[in-house]
Amino acid sequence: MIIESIEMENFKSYGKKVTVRLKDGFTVIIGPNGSGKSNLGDAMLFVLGAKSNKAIRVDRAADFIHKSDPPLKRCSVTLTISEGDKKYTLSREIVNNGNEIKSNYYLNGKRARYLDVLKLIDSFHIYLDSYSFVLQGDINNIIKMSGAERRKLIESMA
Amino acid sequence: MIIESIEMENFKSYGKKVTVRLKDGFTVIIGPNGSGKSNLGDAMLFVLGAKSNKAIRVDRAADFIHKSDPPLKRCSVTLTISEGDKKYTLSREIVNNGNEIKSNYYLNGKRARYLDVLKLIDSFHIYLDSYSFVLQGDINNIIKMSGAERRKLIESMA
Amino acid sequence: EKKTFLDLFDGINKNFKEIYYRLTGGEATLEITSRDDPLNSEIYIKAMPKGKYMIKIDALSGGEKSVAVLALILAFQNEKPSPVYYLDEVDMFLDGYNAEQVGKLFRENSKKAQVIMVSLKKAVSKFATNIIGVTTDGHGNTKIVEKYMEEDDGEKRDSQGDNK
Amino acid sequence: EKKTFLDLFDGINKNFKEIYYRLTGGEATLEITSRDDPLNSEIYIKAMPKGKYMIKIDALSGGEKSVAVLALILAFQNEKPSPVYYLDEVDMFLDGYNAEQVGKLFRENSKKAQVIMVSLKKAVSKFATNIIGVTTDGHGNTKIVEKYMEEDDGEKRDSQGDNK
Ligand SMILES: Nc1ncnc2c1ncn2[C@@H]1O[C@H](COP(=O)(O)OP(=O)(O)OP(=O)(O)O)[C@@H](O)[C@H]1O
Ligand SMILES: Nc1ncnc2c1ncn2[C@@H]1O[C@H](COP(=O)(O)OP(=O)(O)OP(=O)(O)O)[C@@H](O)[C@H]1O
Ligand SMILES: [Mg+2]
Ligand SMILES: [Mg+2]
Repeated sequence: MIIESIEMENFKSYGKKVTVRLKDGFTVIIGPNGSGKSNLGDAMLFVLGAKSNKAIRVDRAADFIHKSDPPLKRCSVTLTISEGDKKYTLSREIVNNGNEIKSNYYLNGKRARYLDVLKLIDSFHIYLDSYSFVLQGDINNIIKMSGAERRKLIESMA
Repeated sequence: MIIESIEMENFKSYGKKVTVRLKDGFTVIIGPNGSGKSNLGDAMLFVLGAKSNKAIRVDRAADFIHKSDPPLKRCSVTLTISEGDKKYTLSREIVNNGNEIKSNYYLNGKRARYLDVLKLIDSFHIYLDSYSFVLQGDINNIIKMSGAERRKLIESMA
Repeated sequence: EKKTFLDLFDGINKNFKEIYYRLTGGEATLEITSRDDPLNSEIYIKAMPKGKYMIKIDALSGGEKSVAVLALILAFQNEKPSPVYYLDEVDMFLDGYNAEQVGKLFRENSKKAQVIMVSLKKAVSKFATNIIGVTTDGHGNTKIVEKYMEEDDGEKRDSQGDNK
Repeated sequence: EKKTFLDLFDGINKNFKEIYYRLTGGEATLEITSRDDPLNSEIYIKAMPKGKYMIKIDALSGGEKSVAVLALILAFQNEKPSPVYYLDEVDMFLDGYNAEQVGKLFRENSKKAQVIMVSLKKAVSKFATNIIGVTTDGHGNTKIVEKYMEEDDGEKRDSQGDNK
């Protein structure tokens, strides 16, 4: 399984519509401070990391939407994933219609139920709890952990 | 006032006797990971930071002494300081004679009382509490502080 | 319960030793305070950079600690292999030599999985097969500015923005 | 009590704004939750990198946060000037551009005080007037390997170990 592209629409610092194509192998993202490198990781986690909001550095779901004047109502990220000869597009959107914020998932363009999405993500075997995604600051956090916290960390992987 | 040289005798990773001469202006210390750069900062703090052990990354005072086989009993750091046309040498040693660990100060080669040393250091106006020494990791610690902790930090400077 | 935990711990520890040796040439190990009562014990990381003594990572330098913890994270990843890895500036504390070792290792790992890494160091990006450059347009919008894609024949192609 | 604290806070904040602007061209400020009851209030750091919105530093990137906090630390130093400063890898999160701004600023500050800094980045050490290189001998002993001392006439002299 590989992620072939990340299409972001008004997601964090990615205003309008921006598509990043990815290839197999070793891809390195470079750029100045604050240019949007970690936001690319957040975009992947936004779709794949359904279980944990914490990991994506926002306080409220509305903070995913690209800040602009007047404020936008929606943002979305679509991952094109290929596995063997199958291809999927998995997307997630946030819609902020003023008094409530909705989060919807789409599989190959059609609305999908949350449970179906979770099952599909599980089938990819991207173990977020075993640090398949290492966020900026994770190393420092583990360095500062106590002996008991490290044991709990390994317990959570068992 | 400038620090003209740092002479270390079996202090942390500085085995035997090593002297580092310093000049005025902007001095940058370079070198690979684990080579002893931060230990130079620790050497200065060891003498000037009389009030706080925490800052020098050791659990027990015996950890200041360069590890070797058989274990050494003593380490020392001597700072040569010039202020206008006056010159001082201020040193501190740790002596580990097995059942107790002693810390002694020397001013221009003669044993000095702790209170005299504190008065001399105060006269240099090196405000360690206002971050005149910024240790590796201090920036990260301030980034992670809560609003109340930052207020307490400024309070401690008042 | 206990047995699953200890099996996992031993598996991680074996990986950890191998990866730490591969990155630094030194030795490292995880220590658990009690194998009899693992679910109430504490786990410590000990490392011995080349030519030094084995000590808890708290007494090592900033860079030496981060190499040890990176090796531990890679050991976690090895226990449960994933098809995609994302690593954000894990080389931040490293000097040129250590950063190169990390770049080499990730290039090798990328033969078995898709590896996506954020790095500010040339010592790492020189091992990349693809590079994506981002910048801002001055109004807080991220722009994708350059991509080098190593074609199958190994030749780098420079293209602006989207790859046709 | 209250007055001393508020005077110190205002002094630091004034310095902080100036230094942040000097390093990045953007704006920054400290905010206190209650000026009436300062000793029970909270203090937040807000920054607006060039071309962006003013927000709490928690929402900024790793590098943007560290530039803001570095500016704050330098503001602390300005409140109580010291003849000697020591800074250990404060440029760790910074890209090339930001690291250069920091190098320039420290070179300038070194006209009024002795500045000693540990750095792994060439973008900073190129502004140094003196460079001290350290390494280990392979058995955990630190050796001083090189020194460039800018002689008064500005010419760099390369010498091994101790300067005669
Ligand atoms: N008492 C001691 N005897 C011998 N070596 C010691 C002693 N105390 C610390 N060390 C060693 O000193 C080394 C750390 O040096 P230091 O922290 O100065 O490195 P550094 O050059 O700052 O590296 P980095 O770039 O990773 O921050 C460690 O490897 C540590 O084991
Ligand atoms: N909803 C949003 N709308 C607009 N901009 C946003 C939004 N959320 C975050 N940002 C901006 O995105 C920028 C951070 O981007 P990111 O964390 O990806 O930087 P980075 O390239 O990883 O930088 P560094 O090298 O410093 O880690 C910040 O300046 C932040 O203000
Ligand atoms: Mg980042
Ligand atoms: Mg260091």
